Amino acid sequence: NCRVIAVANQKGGVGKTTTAVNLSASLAVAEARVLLIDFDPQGNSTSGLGFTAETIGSDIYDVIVNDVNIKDTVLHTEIDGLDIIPARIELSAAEVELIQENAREKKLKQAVESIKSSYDFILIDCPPSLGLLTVNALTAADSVLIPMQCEYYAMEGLGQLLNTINLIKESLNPELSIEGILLTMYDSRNNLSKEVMQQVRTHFPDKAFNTVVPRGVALSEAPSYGKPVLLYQPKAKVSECYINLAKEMLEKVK
Amino acid sequence: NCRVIAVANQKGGVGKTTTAVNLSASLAVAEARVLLIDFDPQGNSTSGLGFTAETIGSDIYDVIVNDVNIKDTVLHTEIDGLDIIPARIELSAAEVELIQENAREKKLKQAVESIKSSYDFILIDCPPSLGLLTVNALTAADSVLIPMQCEYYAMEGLGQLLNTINLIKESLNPELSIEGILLTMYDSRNNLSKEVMQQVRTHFPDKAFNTVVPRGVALSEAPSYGKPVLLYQPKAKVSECYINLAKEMLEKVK
Ligand SMILES: Nc1ncnc2c1ncn2[C@@H]1O[C@H](COP(=O)(O)OP(=O)(O)OP(=O)(O)O)[C@@H](O)[C@H]1O
Ligand SMILES: Nc1ncnc2c1ncn2[C@@H]1O[C@H](COP(=O)(O)OP(=O)(O)OP(=O)(O)O)[C@@H](O)[C@H]1O
Ligand SMILES: [Mg+2]
Ligand SMILES: [Mg+2]
Repeated sequence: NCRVIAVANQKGGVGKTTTAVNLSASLAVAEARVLLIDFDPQGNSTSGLGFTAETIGSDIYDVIVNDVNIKDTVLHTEIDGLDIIPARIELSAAEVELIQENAREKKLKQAVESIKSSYDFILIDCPPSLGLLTVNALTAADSVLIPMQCEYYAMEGLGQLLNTINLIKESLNPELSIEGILLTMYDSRNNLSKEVMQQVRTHFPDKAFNTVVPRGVALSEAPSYGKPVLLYQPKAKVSECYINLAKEMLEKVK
Repeated sequence: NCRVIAVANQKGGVGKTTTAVNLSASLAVAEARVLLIDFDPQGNSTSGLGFTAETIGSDIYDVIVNDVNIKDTVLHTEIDGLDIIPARIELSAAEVELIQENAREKKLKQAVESIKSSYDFILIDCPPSLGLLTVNALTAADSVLIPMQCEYYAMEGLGQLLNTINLIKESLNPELSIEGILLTMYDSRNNLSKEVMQQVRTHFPDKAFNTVVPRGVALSEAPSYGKPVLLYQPKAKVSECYINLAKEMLEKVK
């Protein structure tokens, strides 16, 4: 039984890619079969796992626009049990190219159907917007994982994101639920971080993960080596956080 | 003689809004007449200066989609010499609604023509994408100010941004130049920060501003009070940085 999870938040720089890459890797290390789909034209999940534009063949753009078989785009990573479907910058053209198509919001959902049986989890790394790419991801997903930076602007955007999730739930994907809100870049010395945590735990009591990810330099260094943090610095505190998050999620699906 | 500057970078969370708000305020305090246009549907510049959806009338969406006169959307801020044109979430619909229009890339440029004579600087806060809104901003602008977070993913995206700027220069706006690259969230204790600074100064020697903005909690706290940092904590180091940046820019236009 495969669970499809969109990692989404229109606010930029809140830790979507960092969460998608490191949670996928942690789930795979805990014996789950995991597929990460990079659905951001920036291609950060792709390079965060060590792939470059030169080393990839067809990508997710080819799947949703050129009807290439999704199975032909899957790449194996150096972690046993973790595969990725890469993204290149051409993906940014998909929003305009799909405008005229019928069922343009369901392109990713249709493509993912044929590979769900090979995985326990499929994670989708979304771009910082609520445009057609994120709508596709929310339509294909069973649930949404919301990385939430402990900052004022990120807090402000949460309401808009929840509105959009409800709209998708009413029109395109009635099964869509919230997997959870993950507090990221938490700094216990800083009042703003404490205030955001308090607001999230008060307004969304059953939605916030117990795991909180502090600020940790290993997370920002790991991408330059093309590795998830559990391969770059397994003993770093932030590495343990993503392992704990994977455990929390695996507990839930039991 | 008005200078129109787009504050742009498709990478999310690099400090576009923080730079747009605090540089605008610092230029106004240095006696320049400044207009800040919030061109991001998230509306962070709008709330960063204390305005809420309830307190604004028509916004920049109304100007480019409903042909409302741009002069009717200008709001005065609590800083003498600083005006803002706000943005609401409806702006996210503009990209799809303008697709069929002729000269859809020039909507903002045409609107801005009629108010340029009232200002010395017009700054445009862009969303984290290279879609139609950012293309409009790059077409309307004389130059682009690129906030650059000292992180790996931000560095990776710079090449793509420079490609897009060149494309706009060739097709829509031959006058477009680079105002400068501003290093943000610089942490002198961290090797990654030093490495990014070195790469930017080596590859773009004449483009990087001398001013570098370190990480400073006053910058992330100020937006929750709806104030630029020079009103919230004028003595904070980061406040001085944006004052210095304004001085650097004013020197250049002399
Ligand atoms: N907990 C953390 N501690 C330190 N740095 C972090 C942490 N999480 C993320 N980062 C760094 O912060 C930056 C932003 O994170 P990331 O790119 O994952 O966010 P994003 O939401 O995917 O951004 P975008 O909106 O551009 O897609 C990156 O450079 C990343 O390495
Ligand atoms: N130098 C700094 N020191 C500390 N915090 C900062 C600094 N610059 C920006 N921030 C904070 O980091 C977060 C990201 O900055 P900001 O929202 O300005 O980036 P952005 O590029 O406009 O994001 P988006 O891509 O979503 O538009 C904000 O919460 C902001 O308050
Ligand atoms: Mg990302
Ligand atoms: Mg912004």
